[in-house]
Amino acid sequence: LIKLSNISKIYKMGLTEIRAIDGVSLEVEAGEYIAIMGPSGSGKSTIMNLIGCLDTPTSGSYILNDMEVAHLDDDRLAEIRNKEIGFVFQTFNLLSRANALQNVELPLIYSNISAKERRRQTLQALEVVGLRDRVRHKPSELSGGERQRVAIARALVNNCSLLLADEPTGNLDSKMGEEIMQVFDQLHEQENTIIVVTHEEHIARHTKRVIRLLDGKIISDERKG
Amino acid sequence: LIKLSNISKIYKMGLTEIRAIDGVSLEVEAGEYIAIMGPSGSGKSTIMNLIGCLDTPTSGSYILNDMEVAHLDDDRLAEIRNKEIGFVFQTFNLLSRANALQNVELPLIYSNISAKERRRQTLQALEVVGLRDRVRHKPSELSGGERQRVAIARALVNNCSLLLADEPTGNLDSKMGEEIMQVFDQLHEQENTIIVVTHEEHIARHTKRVIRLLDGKIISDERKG
Ligand SMILES: Nc1ncnc2c1ncn2[C@@H]1O[C@H](COP(=O)(O)OP(=O)(O)OP(=O)(O)O)[C@@H](O)[C@H]1O
Ligand SMILES: Nc1ncnc2c1ncn2[C@@H]1O[C@H](COP(=O)(O)OP(=O)(O)OP(=O)(O)O)[C@@H](O)[C@H]1O
Ligand SMILES: [Mg+2]
Ligand SMILES: [Mg+2]
Repeated sequence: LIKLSNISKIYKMGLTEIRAIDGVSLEVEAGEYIAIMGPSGSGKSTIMNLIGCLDTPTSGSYILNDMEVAHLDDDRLAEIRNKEIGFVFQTFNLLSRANALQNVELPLIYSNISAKERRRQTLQALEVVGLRDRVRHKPSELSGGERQRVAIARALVNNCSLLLADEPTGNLDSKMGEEIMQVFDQLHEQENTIIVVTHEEHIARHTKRVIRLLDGKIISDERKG
Repeated sequence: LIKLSNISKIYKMGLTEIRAIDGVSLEVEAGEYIAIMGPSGSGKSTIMNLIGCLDTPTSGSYILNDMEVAHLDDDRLAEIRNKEIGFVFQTFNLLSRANALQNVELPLIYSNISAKERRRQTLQALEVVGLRDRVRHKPSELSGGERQRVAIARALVNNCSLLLADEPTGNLDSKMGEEIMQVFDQLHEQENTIIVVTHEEHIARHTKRVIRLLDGKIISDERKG
């Protein structure tokens, strides 16, 4: 499904160079359930943005679904993202002038379903994350954990088979964090591909493979029995 | 130091009413080290914003340092905040056009110290959180955990005796989270007052008193021996 070959993402700042991702190669089969871990600044969000087609690499090749995407233009990438990938951002990235319902509905706007069905799927996604009573609230009228859950609901609403979640439980208490992971567990059982960035071991324990980053490189990659 | 008496924060939305904080009374002595815990949406950030003079209650009294602050105007509150309270926001609230150095330096701009001393204290705060190599980066050029650490450094830089930290380690790996808590432990030993919102038990274990919220009320308040 995903094949990164010698991927690098390098930022030039004046005379220095920051190798956010430094020559990484990685293969992911359809249906895998993976945790990406590593210290702050080790490249986790960078690699997630590359996999999620939100960013293009400085060098290397990225084959997604048998198609080379490393050098596609923005419009092509946006199309792939909307159709195929659900993404939970580390900093949520909600529209501040739209309420929770409108934010979660957004990925469905360009799909071919009726407004009624769109509303039904949106409310269901908000229900799954426990926000049925907050659908009319704007992000500024929500708690940190509620915003995170809106971001999760938005990633789930159009049933993409590839779900990328960048620290999806960082602002949630352990009970709510567990409930979210059980939703992800279920999606995995339905043969979806799930990649979660987390720095918490008890979250990683839900997955079947743990990849650890350090300074932009993969330092370990372990599959569970 | 802090005395909240029957404090409420109520949001009216159309016909419904949300009691974010619902008749809470709380006393904090100078030098205490407190964790506030509770589920997502239980009122933790709301109570922190009230204590930190970032918000005014709908009703009730708040005495800080023998002064009633519940109904002060914005200018007076801003003055108290800048002089007396260090605040780490759950969503960091950094200036996006300023770099890490400029963001951390901000609380010192109105103090009576020389530019040279201001620079020295700012670099020291950034050193303490491990960001010496990122001082020229803007927030958009930093990882999530690096932004969180800039927010922490900014709260530490002017040595306020009251430090309020709203989920300061949510985006940090456990090793870095521990290092930050050790900085807070040291500040506590230097007789500063520290209140930390966290949903992680191992973070709360550093403190001497744990207050738990549910639906805007305090449901338990335990001091350690
Ligand atoms: N401006 C607002 N208008 C309406 N409701 C609000 C507003 N701000 C906050 N709320 C509600 O008040 C409740 C408490 O919010 P608060 O931010 O204090 O929760 P919290 O305990 O910090 O949660 P979290 O752990 O998710 O950060 C939430 O349910 C939220 O939806
Ligand atoms: N636009 C940029 N310009 C320069 N450096 C950048 C830029 N974006 C990110 N970086 C750097 O690249 C490194 C990796 O960033 P990344 O966001 O992938 O880390 P991360 O592993 O997600 O960290 P965290 O756990 O803190 O979220 C960081 O050290 C960061 O400072
Ligand atoms: Mg990150
Ligand atoms: Mg909060």
